[in-house]
Order: sequence, then structure tokens, then C-alpha cells
Amino acid sequence: SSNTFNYGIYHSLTSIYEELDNLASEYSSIVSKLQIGESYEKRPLYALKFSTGGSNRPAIWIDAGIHSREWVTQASAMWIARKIAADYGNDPSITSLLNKMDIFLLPVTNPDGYEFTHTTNRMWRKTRSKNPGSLCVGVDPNRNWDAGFGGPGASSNPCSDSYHGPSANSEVEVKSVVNFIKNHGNILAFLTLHSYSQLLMYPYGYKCTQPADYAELNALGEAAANAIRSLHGTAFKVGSICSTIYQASGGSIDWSYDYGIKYSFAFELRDTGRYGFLLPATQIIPTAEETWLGLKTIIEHVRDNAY
Amino acid sequence: LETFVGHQVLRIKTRNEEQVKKLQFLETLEHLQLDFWINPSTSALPVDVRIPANSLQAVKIFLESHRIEYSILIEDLQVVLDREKQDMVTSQQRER
Repeated sequence: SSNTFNYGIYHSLTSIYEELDNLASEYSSIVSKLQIGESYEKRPLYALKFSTGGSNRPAIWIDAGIHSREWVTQASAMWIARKIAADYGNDPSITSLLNKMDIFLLPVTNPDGYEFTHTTNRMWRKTRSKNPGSLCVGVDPNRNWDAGFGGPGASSNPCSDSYHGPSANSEVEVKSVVNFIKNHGNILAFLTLHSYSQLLMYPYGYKCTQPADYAELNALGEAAANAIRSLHGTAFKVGSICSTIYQASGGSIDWSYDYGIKYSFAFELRDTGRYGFLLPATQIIPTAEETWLGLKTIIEHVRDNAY
Repeated sequence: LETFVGHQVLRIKTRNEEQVKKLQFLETLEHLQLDFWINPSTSALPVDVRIPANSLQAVKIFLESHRIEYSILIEDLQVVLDREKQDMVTSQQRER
């Protein structure tokens, strides 16, 4: 990159937010930064919009870092942000995509948790909301969506790392994304980055029945997994949440799919078999590169199969 | 700042659904303060769990008594975190 931001290391929240401004100014013709809300502790939720104009074009949603300790997802999102901006006008596929659609990218979906992992507890994964009547803090933001809320695979115990929260969308970070997507009204794909396990999953998690678009989503998932593998040999397993790992209620892609966003996928990024989600910074760029190939496969399919 | 000296992360390979259920039982024992990085779900996937130092012996005895295979993914978690922090400091100094 032309500026000082090193995409191959982990950064503080402040540094990431500064780089969002840099990207918006360096690529001002297609990149803008927007605030879609603020966290429980009043930190801004900043998303990047990649757009070549037009109003309310069909769009792709990508988010990362909903589980704050999974730093490689936020770092990958930053690398991917610069990649998208730099490829417009240079990569025919991305150029044609952005001439037809917009992309929204939320690199730090859970800023309170992310800040907390940098300052207090590196193992923290939830939000930082206070739970009335409990000494335990935080809700698992990926059990808080209005999709089978409170069902199997989520805990009702505020001290659990998979606590679903007092009600669906109780977490303002989740509510902000839901509101943004509902207000936009033309999001065709919802893609979320987690780590780790090398899984590429589609709905459902809150129930173990196949989605109506199973055949298309499975085939597209396999194509994306092949693209990922083509670069560094990282093998992803493809399947629904329930068949791949377990029943897990209140997840984001179940909500987005039931809301009508057909192309809903969750990525669990690479697992080196040595560090879990504590991937060394040297792994950020190879992880981001391969993840981008998977994302690109999906968003090209969306571009060519808008609905 | 929370430290994790002596915490270990084990990678557990279950052979069958019965062993998965044993781990799901372990998951319910709150006093062990286990942090499942990959929850027990199917024997096709490994289970990774962070274990505080004072629960290590109990958990290893439980696994061995049920002949559940495990390996040590991270020997001492704090060492990895210290290295990560050092990496960040070094890189930021270089960046500046």
C-alpha cells in the first residue's frame, strides 16, 4: 500500500478507523465511510461503501469481527477493503461488479469487544453490554439475531460465551446491522467472516432442514471453496451450519436468509492446527488473499444472478 | 489486564458420538471454566478447548479415563499472547 498502514500486522481500533479514513480519501471516487450506528459503549460502527454511483443499487454486505477475539477476520477485512478499491479499474471482474452493484464492508462489527481484547482480556468474544441481575457481561452477538432466537445451541446463562441475550436484537451492534439492511432494502448477499475451522457455511443453524436454495448455495459454496484452495491449498468444508457443526440458533446468516437475502454465507477462516484464532500476524495476508478469492467467487455469482 | 499463564489449549479428537457426548458433559461443568474454541459437535471436527491451569489435571484425567485422544495445541497461552503483543509493538515501531 502507498501509505504507512501495514496490512500484515494487527492494529488497534483507533488505527483501523484511521485507515478507513485513508481509504476513503485515497479512493474517494468509489469509497466512502459511513456510520451505521454505535456500540453499547458508544463507539461508532463504521462501514465502507464501495460504489460507482447510482442510487440504491443492488448490494453485497460483508462483515467481520462479530466475535471480537478473532482478530484475523478484522485484519482480513482491512486487506480486502484495500484490494477491492485497488482492483476497481484494474480487474475487469471487480470493475464490472462495481459498475452494477455496491459493496458494504463492516470490518469491526463488535468494536467494544475488540477494544476489550486489546486492553483487558484477549480471550473476549462477546459484546460488552451489562446484563441486569448478573455480574457477567456481554452477549454472544452471533446468537442474538432474530432467527430461531433462544433455541438450541445458545445459552440462557449470561456468564456463558454463547449467551443469546435477553431478546433478539438486544445488542445494539446487531440491531444497527439489521436496521441498515432493512433500510437499504436491496442487499442480495450477506457474507460474514469468523475464525477458525476452515468452514464455508450456509443456512440453517437454528434448524436442521435444508434451505429452499440448497442446491445453488451448496454448489456456489463448493466453487468458492475451490477458489480458496487454489491459492495456498487451504481446504474448506462446505455445508449448512447444522450439518457441518451443530444446531446454533440466533445466527446472522439464518436471519439474513429468512429475511430474503438468498446468498447468505459464513466463513470460518483458516486453522493452522497450532494457534486456533490466535493466528500469528504473518498469516494475515495469506489468509486474507485466499478468503478474498472465496468471497469474489460468490459476489461474481451474485452479480450474474441478481434476483 | 487478564493473564493466562499456564493455561493450555488442547485439541481433542473424538472417535465416536459417545465421546462427543462426554465432551458435551464436560462443557456443562462451569467450575472448570473451560473455554471451548471449537465446541464438541461431531466426531468429524476436532474440539479445541482452553483450560485454566488449575483445571488441567482434572480434565486430562477425565479424557484419559475415557480414552479420549488429545494433543496440546498451545502449551502456555500467555507465551503466545506475549509474543503477539511483542509483534505488534515491534511492527508499530517499524511503521512509525
